[in-house]
Amino acid sequence: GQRDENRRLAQAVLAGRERIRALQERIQARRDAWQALSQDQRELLT
Amino acid sequence: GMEAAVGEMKDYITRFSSECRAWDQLLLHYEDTAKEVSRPREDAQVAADQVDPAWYLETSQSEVLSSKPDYGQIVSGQGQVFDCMELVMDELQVSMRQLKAFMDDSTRLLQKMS
Amino acid sequence: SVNPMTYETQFFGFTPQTCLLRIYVAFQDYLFEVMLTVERVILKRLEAAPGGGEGGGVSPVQIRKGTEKFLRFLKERFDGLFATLETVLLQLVLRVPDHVLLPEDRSHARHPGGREELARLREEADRLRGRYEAEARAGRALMAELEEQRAARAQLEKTLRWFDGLEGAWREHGGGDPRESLAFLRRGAHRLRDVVGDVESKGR
Repeated sequence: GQRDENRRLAQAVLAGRERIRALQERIQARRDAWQALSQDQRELLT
Repeated sequence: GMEAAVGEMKDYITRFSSECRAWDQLLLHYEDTAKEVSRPREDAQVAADQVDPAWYLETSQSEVLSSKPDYGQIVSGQGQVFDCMELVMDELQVSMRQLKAFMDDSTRLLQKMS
Repeated sequence: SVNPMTYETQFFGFTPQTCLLRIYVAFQDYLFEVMLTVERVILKRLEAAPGGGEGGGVSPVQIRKGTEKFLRFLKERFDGLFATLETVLLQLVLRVPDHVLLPEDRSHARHPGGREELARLREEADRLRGRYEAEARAGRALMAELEEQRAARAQLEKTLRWFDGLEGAWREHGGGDPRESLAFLRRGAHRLRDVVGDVESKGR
């Protein structure tokens, strides 16, 4: 019983880790997009 | 030729003003919101149980337990994102200021020409 | 010392001593009933007999005394006989012989390991208990990680919503692509610089 419960919890944990990884990637992508903007405005500055 | 050039200058200055206003609003929004969001939530700092590998290696989920990521680092890593965004916004602010200075000079020139 | 006869109790579902007590009480109650009936019959016959009642020489009180005396006599005899009956029943009927194992205990006969077996079973029980406790602890650790994930996820989603807000603020006031806006400003600044130069030279 305990092993089955732990199996279920472990699946939930792994799914949660995956969701967090996806969130981190999305944040990274948004940050990268704004950083690309920064490159553009440096060209404007020059 | 002079009239055409002056007309073109006015046109650019007008359009630049409109664009600069949009960027100013963006920078304002950033200043209003960045500090609040970069502060970690009170409940984000959940005390992590120090996992001693000795006891879980014999359990059925030892693989999952041994590969646990550092959630504290993940949360604190967001600080780097906000630092990066601060840099981007600072540079944008400098650019907009320089652009406005250029526009002001151009406007003065137009006034002088007229 | 009194033999509790626990093995017999396990088999029968009642203690042999209780069973015999109930048999004794039943016999005794029957004896009293019979004596009462006999006493009533005697009293009736006495009343019906010529010169019965008070003038007959034998009063009801005497009848009662006689009945009680006879009852005591019978009870003494009965107690003695019942003791013998009790011994026979306890030793020969309501008893599980020493060499007999009940069905539920036959596994002990199959594995007659004695002390070593017991020690081994104890060790195994301890080991299983240890494993169960480790699994339970692992379960708690997994639950704690789920809680940590919830908090981390909330913070990350907050960051994503902030980016949404930033981009929303741009769309509200500027619209279009921010990169295109900067590209336009860059091109425009180049052109404006040329035009300013042109105007300045024409002005001179």
